[in-house]
Amino acid sequence: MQLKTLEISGFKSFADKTTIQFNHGITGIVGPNGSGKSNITEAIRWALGEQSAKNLRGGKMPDIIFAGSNARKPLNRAEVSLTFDNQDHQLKSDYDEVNVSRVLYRDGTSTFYLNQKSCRLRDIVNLFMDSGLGRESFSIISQGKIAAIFNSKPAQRRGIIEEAA
Amino acid sequence: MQLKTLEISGFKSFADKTTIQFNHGITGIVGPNGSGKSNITEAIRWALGEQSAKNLRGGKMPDIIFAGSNARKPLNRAEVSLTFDNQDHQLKSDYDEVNVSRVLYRDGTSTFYLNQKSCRLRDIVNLFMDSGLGRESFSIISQGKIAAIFNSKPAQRRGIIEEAA
Amino acid sequence: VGQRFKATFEATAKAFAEIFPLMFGGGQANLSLTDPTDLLTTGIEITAQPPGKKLQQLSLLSGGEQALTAITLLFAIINVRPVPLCILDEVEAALDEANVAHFGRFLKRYDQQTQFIVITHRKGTMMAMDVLFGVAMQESGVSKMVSVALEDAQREASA
Amino acid sequence: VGQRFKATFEATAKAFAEIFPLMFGGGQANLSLTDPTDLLTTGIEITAQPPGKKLQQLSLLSGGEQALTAITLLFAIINVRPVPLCILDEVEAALDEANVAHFGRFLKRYDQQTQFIVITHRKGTMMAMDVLFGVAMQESGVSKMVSVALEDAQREASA
Ligand SMILES: Nc1ncnc2c1ncn2[C@@H]1O[C@H](COP(=O)(O)OP(=O)(O)OP(=O)(O)O)[C@@H](O)[C@H]1O
Ligand SMILES: Nc1ncnc2c1ncn2[C@@H]1O[C@H](COP(=O)(O)OP(=O)(O)OP(=O)(O)O)[C@@H](O)[C@H]1O
Ligand SMILES: [Mg+2]
Ligand SMILES: [Mg+2]
Repeated sequence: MQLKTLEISGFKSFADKTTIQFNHGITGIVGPNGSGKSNITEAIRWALGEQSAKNLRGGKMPDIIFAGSNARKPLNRAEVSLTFDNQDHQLKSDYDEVNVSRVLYRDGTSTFYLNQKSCRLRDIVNLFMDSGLGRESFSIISQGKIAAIFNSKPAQRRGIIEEAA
Repeated sequence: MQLKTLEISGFKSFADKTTIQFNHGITGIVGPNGSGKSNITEAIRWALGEQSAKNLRGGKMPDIIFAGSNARKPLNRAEVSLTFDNQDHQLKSDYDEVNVSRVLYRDGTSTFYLNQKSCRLRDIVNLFMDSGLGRESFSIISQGKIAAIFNSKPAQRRGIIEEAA
Repeated sequence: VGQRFKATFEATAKAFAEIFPLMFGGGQANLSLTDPTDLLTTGIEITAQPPGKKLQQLSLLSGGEQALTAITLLFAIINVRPVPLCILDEVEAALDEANVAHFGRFLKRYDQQTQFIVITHRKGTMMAMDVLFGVAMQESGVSKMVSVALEDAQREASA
Repeated sequence: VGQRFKATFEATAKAFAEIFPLMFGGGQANLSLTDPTDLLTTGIEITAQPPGKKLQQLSLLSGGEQALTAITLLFAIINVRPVPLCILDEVEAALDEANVAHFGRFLKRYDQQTQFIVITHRKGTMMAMDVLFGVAMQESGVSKMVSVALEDAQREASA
C-alpha cells in the first residue's frame, strides 16, 4: 500500500487546489515557518478520518476551511483526496487503487467518498483500521508530539502497542 | 548587575568542579545532546533558590546530586556558586561583588551562603526578588518551555507582567 | 487479545532494546509492563540509559536524548509491525548534527518497507531524502508547492 | 498595585505591538486584558496575525510562528523592564534559518542592557554570539567545559 497522490483544496492555507505526486523513496517536505508543511500532515490526518478539531490545532472543525487572507476571501468548503496504490491489497478492498475523499462545508455538512462512491466516515475509518494507520498508531507524528511519549503516563503508552497488535 | 563567575561542583553531570568566567557580550553555550548544557541553566536556577525538583527535571531534590557513571561513584553533595558584579547596586546589598552559594547533601541537609556568610534560602530569594530574576520572570527560559506561553491560560500569563511590574 | 498484546509487546521490547544502542552508540534501554499479570490494562514503563551514564528516571534525560529515545521506540514498532506510511513532522528538532545524521541513516534502513514523508528544516535530514517538495507562501496566506532541486539543497547542506 | 500592573501591562502591550512587525516582517499582534475592570485577577489574552494572513486563534499558528511570537513577547518585556540576566535554552529550535537570523539580530539590539546566555545547536545563532563555551562529555557521564574557537564555529556556520 503506497500513497500515490494527495490533493488539497480549501484546507487551511491551501486555498488553491494543490496536487502532490509521491514517488518511491523518502519524501522530504521543506519550506519557511508558516508556509503550510504541517497543514499537509493535517490534511492527510483529516482525510483518514480525524474527528477532533483539537488534533488539527483548531477549536471547531470548520476552522480547517481556508479562512481568507489579505488578498483572498474565505472559502466555503475544504476537500482532501488521497489515492493509494493497493495492488498488494493491504487495504481491505478489491480495488487495485483506492481513493479516499473528504469534503466539509462551512455550514457543517460533510461528505465522504471511497472510489468516488459516497460513503460514511465510519467506512473510511474501518478501511484503514487494520492497515497500521489507525488513530493510536505511530504512523503520523505531529510537530511537537515526539516528546509526548515521555510525558505520557504508562497507561497511555499501551495504545501504541495495541495499535500495532 | 552582571554574572561574572559560575562554579558548579557535583550538580548533575558536573561531577568535577567547573568554573565558567563570563565576559561582556552575548555568551553562547554549545555541545552535543546530553553533554550538560541545560544542566548549566538549571544550576543557575537552583542557586537562585529554585525549590521545585520538577522544575529541575528531577523527582526529588537529591536527584540533582551527581549520581555516578560507568567510571565514577555517586557523590554526596552538590554545590553551585554565582558571583555577580554589583557595582551598580541593582542587588540590594552594600557589596560591590555579591557571591551566592548553595550546597545540598544527599542526606537532605542544605546550606546557603551570601558572601561567605551562612544564611537562609529566603535571604537569597529576597535578594533577587526585585532584580528581575524572580521566579515568574522571563529571565530563564528552559528548554521546551517557549511554547508554554501559548499553552498557558490567560490567567497564568499575568504572572509575567506582575514580575516585571 | 491479551496474548496478542503480549506477543506484540515482547517483540517491540526486544527490538527497542536492540535498536537503542545502535541509535545512541551504546547504552541500553528497556520496555516493561507495569502489571504483567493484567494484560488488558497494564501500562508500559520505559527505562533508558545513554552510553556511560547511570540509569536514572526519564525526566532527567536531555531534550535530545528524550527525542532520540522516542524515535528509537518508533523504529522498534515499525520493525515489529511495518506501517505502510509514516509521516514525521520535525521530530528531530532537538537533535544535534551528529544525531540528525544517525536519524537519517535509520530512515534509509526502513525505507523499503515504509513510505516516509519527512517534514524538516534541518539540513542534515535533507541529505537523507530521495525527493524534496518545497512549500512556499509567495502570495501571502496561500500555500503553494514549489520545486526544490534536491542536488542543490544537498550540496548546500553538505557545505 | 493594580495601577502599577496596569502601567506595566500597557507598556508591554505597546512594545509587543511594535516589535511583532519587526520580528515577522509585517503583520500585527496585541496583548489585551481579559477583564480590564479587575486588575488584580485579570488574565492576559494574546492575538497574533503574521503578515498577509487572517487573524485567527493562536492554536492555528505554525510551530515556528508560535515560537517567534513568544520570543517577541520576551523582547517586549525586556524593553519595558530590562532584566540584568537572560538565559535562553534552545528557544529557537522551531525557527527556520531566516527567522534564526532575525532572532540573532534582536539579541544584539538588547545586549547592552541585558546579559544573554544562549544555549543553542543552531549554527545561525552561533553567528550572533560574542563568546562561545563548549560543553563535552569526554569521560562518559561527566560534563567538562572545552574551549571552542568562535571564529571557526562562525566560519563553519556561514559556509
Ligand atoms: N483555516 C485556515 N485558513 C487560512 N490559513 C490558515 C488556516 N489554518 C491555519 N492557517 C495558516 O497556516 C499557517 C500554518 O501552517 P503550518 O503549520 O503548516 O506551517 P509550517 O510550514 O508547518 O511552519 P513551521 O515550520 O513553523 O512549523 C499559519 O500561518 C496559519 O495562520
Ligand atoms: N544527578 C545526575 N547525575 C549524573 N548525571 C545526570 C544527573 N542528572 C542528569 N544527568 C545527566 O545529564 C544529562 C543531561 O544533560 P543536559 O540536559 O544538560 O544535556 P544538554 O546538553 O542540554 O542536551 P540537549 O542538547 O539534548 O538538550 C543526561 O544525560 C542525564 O543523564
Ligand atoms: Mg510545522
Ligand atoms: Mg538541553
